[in-house]
Amino acid sequence: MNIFRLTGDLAHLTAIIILLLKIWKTRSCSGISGKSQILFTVVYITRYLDLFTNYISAYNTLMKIIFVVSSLATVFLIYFKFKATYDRNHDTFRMEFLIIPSIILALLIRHEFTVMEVLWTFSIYLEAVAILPQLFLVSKTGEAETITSHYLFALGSYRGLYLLNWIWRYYFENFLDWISIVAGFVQTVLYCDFFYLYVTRVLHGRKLRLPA
Amino acid sequence: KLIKRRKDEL
Repeated sequence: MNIFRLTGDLAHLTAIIILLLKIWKTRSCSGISGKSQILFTVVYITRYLDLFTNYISAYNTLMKIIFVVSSLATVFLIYFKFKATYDRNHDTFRMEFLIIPSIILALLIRHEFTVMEVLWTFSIYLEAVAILPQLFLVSKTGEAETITSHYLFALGSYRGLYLLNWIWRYYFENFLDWISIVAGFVQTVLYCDFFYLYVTRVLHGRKLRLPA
Repeated sequence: KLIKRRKDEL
């Protein structure tokens, strides 16, 4: 464990908590893409199947369980409990456009051709693009609530911090996994436009509103 | 070896 990975994990955890609290406190999931949340749930379930096969540490197990359970809870809040507030008219990105290419890519580019390894690789590829329905929804409505902006910032920072973690691990542990690195890089790049708006607007006390 | 070690990440 190094400082980048720990802060990355904490940013990830913070993002999830911000989102759950926002929905719970405001009793509304408006401005949140249910599709991105479904995709993240698929990501965690397919990646953390190793919870059943090998034990790494209490930290690792606890975080994996938190991610799976909290993403299921978020999906439940959006599609069941606060269904009436869900922006379904704006959440129109097609999930299959992300899921199918991720499956094909995972079958082609992976380390080993085993069920667990292909599913792990699929989860890495899908995670890289899972935020697209959410970014699409924000661009369609032209704005995001400030709390939603904080959520996106925390979630985007997490993989960026993991990139620093991989540089660290390459130098100090001789650890290198191109699949994670390239997907993590793509994932972080997708947030760049948002990061720019977040720093120039939200941090200056204004609402995130897209330029016309 | 490398594949095993990345499994400690989330």
